[in-house]
This record gives sequence, structure tokens and C-alpha cells, in this order.
Amino acid sequence: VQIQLTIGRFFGCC
Amino acid sequence: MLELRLVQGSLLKKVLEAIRELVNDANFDCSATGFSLQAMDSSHVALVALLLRSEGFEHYRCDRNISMGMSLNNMAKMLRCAGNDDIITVKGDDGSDTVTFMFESPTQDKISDFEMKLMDIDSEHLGIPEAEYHAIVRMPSAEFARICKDLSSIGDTVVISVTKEGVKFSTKGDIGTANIVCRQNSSVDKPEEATTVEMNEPVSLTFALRYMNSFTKATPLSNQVTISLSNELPVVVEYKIAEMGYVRFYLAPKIEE
Repeated sequence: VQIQLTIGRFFGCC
Repeated sequence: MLELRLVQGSLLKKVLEAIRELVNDANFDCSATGFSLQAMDSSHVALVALLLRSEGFEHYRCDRNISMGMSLNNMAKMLRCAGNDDIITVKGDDGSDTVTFMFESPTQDKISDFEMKLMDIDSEHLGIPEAEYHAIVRMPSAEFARICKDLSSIGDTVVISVTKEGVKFSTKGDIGTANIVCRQNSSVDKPEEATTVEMNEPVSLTFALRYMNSFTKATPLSNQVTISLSNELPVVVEYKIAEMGYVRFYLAPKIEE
């Protein structure tokens, strides 16, 4: 099964 | 007080058309550096970052940093009323809840102003780390758009693989599979038609074609597109805006689990 990752997983909030 | 005069107004029209499918509402940030925007799509899978540097404007006045929340669809409606050759000036006042777009025809015989209501938008600003990418592909933007469109008639996802041989775009769906390989051809006379592949490490990543197709709305901004890939990071699809800046789209990959 393929799951879609989100941007938040890679880029932190500043 | 904010006043930004852009002689090549068509650039702003193209920028709006490039991003409004992905993002509905966004804060435009204005500072001494330029006019910028960072926004995610509603499902937080893709992020768009726009920069129009202050030096690219004929006149750029921004007394203090200001953030203006706009509906991109409403902004596009107003900018569509500007002629392609028109000069566009964006004006805002501190504390005002509106922004004004002024359009001047090249011969100055028609001057229009459109005042648009601003909106309050809660948006988180993300820190995008500087990264060394495993592979960087530069290719004609129209070719990339064609590939994304063609593959989306076969499947929903694209696997982008970069090897020494070149870059491969693959998909599969109910009716079958498709593979498109683009080889480096930097010897061509016309730089805008060149495909170049810089590879430090082989990369293979899977992405949703729906988002890729949405990014290709930026094709009219630039003859070339740059696709930067790393195995651990979102892909960056960048369209440079001549002399002014860029529109960058970030897309998180899909993984097997």
C-alpha cells in the first residue's frame, strides 16, 4: 500500500 | 504604505494562474527583499514558494513588512482584467483591509483601478532547509508538462528515477504501463531546449501526478523547469521568473508501507 507523506513531515514550523 | 510597479504586468497574471489551482487563499508578504508567498495546498502535501525580488520592479516601495491575505481566485479575477501588455501597480495602505491593483495600458490611454478586499488568513510559515540534492534535472518546461499530462491518462502516480542514463518517468494503471526516458542533450544549440541531468546519487521517488499536473500551470513563466530530487526529501519543481525570482513547488513523496 502506498501512503502519501505530508510536507510537515519534512519542513518544520518556524 | 506599499506601492509596487511592475512594467511586465503579464508576469503577475501568469504567477496567479500558476498557483491558484493549488492554493485557494494565501498571505502575500512584502518586505525590502521583495513580494513573496509561501502556502500549502489544503491537504498539506504540496507547498508553493513564490519570490518576486524588489529589484525586478520598476518602482518598489514597502515602508514596513506587511502581510496581505488574498483569495487567489478573486485576485486572478481582477488580474484577468489587465491586458497582457499593461503595467500593473499593487498598492496598499497600512491598516487597510483592501489592496488596489492599477492597470495602465502601454500608451497610457486607459487606466483602471480594481480594489480587492483582503482577508485574515491563519497560515503557518514553514522553514525550508537548504539541501544538497542527489539529482538535479533541467529540461524544457513544455516537455515536462507534456510528460505529466500523458502519464496521467495511464496512472495516478509517477516514479521519477535518475540514473547516469538520464531521467525516467514511469507510471502504471489498469490499462497498462508507461516509461518515458529523457536523456541529456546539452549539446543542442538552443539552451531552452536542453535537458541536463546532474546526479550525485541515483534517486527513485514516487509522486502523485495530480499535483505534478497542477505545478505545470506555471509552464508559461519559464522555458525551462528544474526538478531537484533527494531520496529523503520532497521534490522541488522550480520555474524561474526572468530577472525577478521564482515559483517553487515542493511535493512530498508517496512511500510503500
